[in-house]
Amino acid sequence: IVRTRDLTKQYQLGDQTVYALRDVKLDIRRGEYISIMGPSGSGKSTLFNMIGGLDKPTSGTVFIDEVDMAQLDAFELAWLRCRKIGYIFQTFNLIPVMTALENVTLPMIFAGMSSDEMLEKGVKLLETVGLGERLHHKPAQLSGGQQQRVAIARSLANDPAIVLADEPTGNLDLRTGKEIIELLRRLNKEQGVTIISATHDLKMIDVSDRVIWIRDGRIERIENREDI
Amino acid sequence: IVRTRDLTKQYQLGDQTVYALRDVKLDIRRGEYISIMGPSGSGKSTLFNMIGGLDKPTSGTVFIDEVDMAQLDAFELAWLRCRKIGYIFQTFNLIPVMTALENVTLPMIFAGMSSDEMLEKGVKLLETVGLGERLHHKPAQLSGGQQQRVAIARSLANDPAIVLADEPTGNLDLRTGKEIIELLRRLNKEQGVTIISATHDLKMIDVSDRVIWIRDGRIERIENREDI
Ligand SMILES: Nc1ncnc2c1ncn2[C@@H]1O[C@H](COP(=O)(O)OP(=O)(O)OP(=O)(O)O)[C@@H](O)[C@H]1O
Ligand SMILES: Nc1ncnc2c1ncn2[C@@H]1O[C@H](COP(=O)(O)OP(=O)(O)OP(=O)(O)O)[C@@H](O)[C@H]1O
Ligand SMILES: [Mg+2]
Ligand SMILES: [Mg+2]
Repeated sequence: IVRTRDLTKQYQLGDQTVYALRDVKLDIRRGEYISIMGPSGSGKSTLFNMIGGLDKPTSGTVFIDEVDMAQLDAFELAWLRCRKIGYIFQTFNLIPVMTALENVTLPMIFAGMSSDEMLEKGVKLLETVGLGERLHHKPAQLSGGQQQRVAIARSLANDPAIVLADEPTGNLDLRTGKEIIELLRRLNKEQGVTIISATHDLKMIDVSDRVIWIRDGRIERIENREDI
Repeated sequence: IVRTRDLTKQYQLGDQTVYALRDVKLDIRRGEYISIMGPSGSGKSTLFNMIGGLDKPTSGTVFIDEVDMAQLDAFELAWLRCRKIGYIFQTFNLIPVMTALENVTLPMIFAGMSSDEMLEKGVKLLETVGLGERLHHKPAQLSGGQQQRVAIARSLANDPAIVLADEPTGNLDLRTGKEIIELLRRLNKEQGVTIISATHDLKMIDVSDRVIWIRDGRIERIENREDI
């Protein structure tokens, strides 16, 4: 479902070049649960931005369902980002002036869902992440981990085929973190959603089909489940 | 060094009352290393904001060095926050238009340090957290964990007596997280800095003198090191 070839991203800052990604070659199959692990600054979020069509590579190619993302026009890219991929950002990226429920239902507006459907689904998603009592709270009125969970609920708004999760359990306690991992596992096993998760959380390894280790912008090694 | 008595913080939202803290009684001694653990939404950041003079309680009292914080005027409170307490926020709170070095040296300006001293110390602090090569990068040009480390460096700008650390390793990989915990441990053991850290990171327990477990705004139990 996702393929990258020779994917490179570099940033030029004055006379300093930072290589966020270097010639990344990756094949991710439909329905896989992939964890991407690596040190701080190793390129995980950058890889996410590439796969998710949120940024362009310096060179190289990203294919989603065999379509080269560079060939998509603005409308096609927007459709992909709205309907096929759910994002859980490392910094949540919630809209401060919107309530939890409004944040979760916003993607549904773009997908053309009716008001009643949106509200019902938004409430259900927030209940799923343990926030059924906090629907009308704005991000500033929620703890760090609660905001993260709103972001998780939002990523599922349009039943994505792929969930890109950047540190989804970083601000969560052990038990809440396990609940979120279980939610992602069920999505994967029961609904065939492809999960691609950057994480420092070793609990993720248990539910992953493969773990991709990244360092200094390169894939260091890939471990299959049997090897772990 | 820090005492709280009957500390309560509640938020009123329409007809809903959220109790972030309920009658918290806490005594923290000079030179202790304290970890505060608890589920998402249990009140850790709120407790930090109280102790750190960043917000006012609904009722109850916070004493820093036997001085009631409610009795401090604006100038005294600012002095305390600048010179005595170093903050590591859960969301980093870096200033986007400033470079890493400028973020780290900003508190030093308020403390009246000379330009040369500031630059030397700022560079040294960023080197200590592994960012010696990224002095002139702005937050948007740094990864999540790198931003967190800039925030850690900034908290040490004015050699605080107390470091309040809210999830300091949440965005860090295992190795970088251990390095930061070791840094805090050395500050504590070698320089007598009081460390108060909210965390979900079980590695913190090893270096803590006491662990305070918080749930639904209340102190659930306090474990001494020998008990752990
Ligand atoms: N906009 C940018 N401009 C310059 N450099 C950048 C930019 N974004 C990221 N980088 C650099 O690229 C490298 C990879 O960053 P990335 O955010 O992908 O790391 P990461 O693996 O997600 O790290 P973390 O675990 O800390 O979140 C880092 O060195 C980072 O500083
Ligand atoms: N400004 C606010 N208005 C209303 N409620 C708030 C506000 N700030 C925090 N709360 C609520 O108070 C409770 C405690 O929040 P707090 O941020 O202290 O939790 P926390 O223990 O730090 O959680 P986390 O581990 O997720 O960061 C939560 O239920 C939160 O939603
Ligand atoms: Mg990242
Ligand atoms: Mg918090």
